[in-house]
Amino acid sequence: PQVADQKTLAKQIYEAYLKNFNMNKSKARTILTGKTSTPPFVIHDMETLQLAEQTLVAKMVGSSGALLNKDAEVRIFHCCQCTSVETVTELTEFAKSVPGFSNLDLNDQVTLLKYGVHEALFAMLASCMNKDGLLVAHGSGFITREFLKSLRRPFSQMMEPKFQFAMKFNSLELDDSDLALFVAAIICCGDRPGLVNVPHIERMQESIVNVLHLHLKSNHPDNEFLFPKLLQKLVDLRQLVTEHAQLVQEIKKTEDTSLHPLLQEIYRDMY
Amino acid sequence: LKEKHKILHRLLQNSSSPVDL
Repeated sequence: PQVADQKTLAKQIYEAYLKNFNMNKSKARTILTGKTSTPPFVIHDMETLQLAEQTLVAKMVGSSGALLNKDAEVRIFHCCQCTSVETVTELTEFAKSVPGFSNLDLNDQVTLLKYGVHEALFAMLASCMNKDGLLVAHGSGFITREFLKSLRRPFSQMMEPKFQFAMKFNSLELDDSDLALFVAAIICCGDRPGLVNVPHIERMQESIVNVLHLHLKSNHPDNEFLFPKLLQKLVDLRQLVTEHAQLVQEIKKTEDTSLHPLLQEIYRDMY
Repeated sequence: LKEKHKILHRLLQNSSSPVDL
């Protein structure tokens, strides 16, 4: 009966993942390996960026007239924020579908999302990356890693650490069923600062991590060290988010740009 | 905590209210 319960939990979490995220690894890989009828539009310089802004991300850029006179770096930063906000909303819905999450104290739900969403976001971003670039605008565009690196500082430092993480993470060859459980494990984490009902969350975390372990054994029978490797990735993601939060604070202080209110809430008093 | 995270709180309580981009 216990194994049956674990399989049910794995299935519920996987279904919630497929239902709530607009992009997933399977879709992203289809696009990145050229198996779609229309390939993504490649953004590799200022000219192709402007073309993409007029078509693919017109809604994001056009939503604020204040962006018109800003430089490319600030406009790209704004688009990154829009994508992050969309993913945070998707992650919130996903979290609510994880069995037990909605029964938690509301303050604890807020805390788990505050600390978990960026780790989850960067883990899922890896699905949209290859060594040369990143899918953007729901898979209709592809921005090159070289172009992102060529932006002026500090914006040029924004994506490169995520590419470096993604290349190592992608070598683990997880599929969407593994990622669904991994993302749930990131969110239901008992050691976030300020949690009220730690034992409750620890019990949830324990069941999800057990299910992840069991699932990896059956889905990747030849890779016996995959589970400990993934646990290490949880540590790496925490570091990646700490550095990202510092960079965002630096950009906020030194650049003429604004931060979305939802992201402001998340970053405030974070680390 | 809920007071300091009004948008997250709203998303948790009401999924049908979108966040402006």
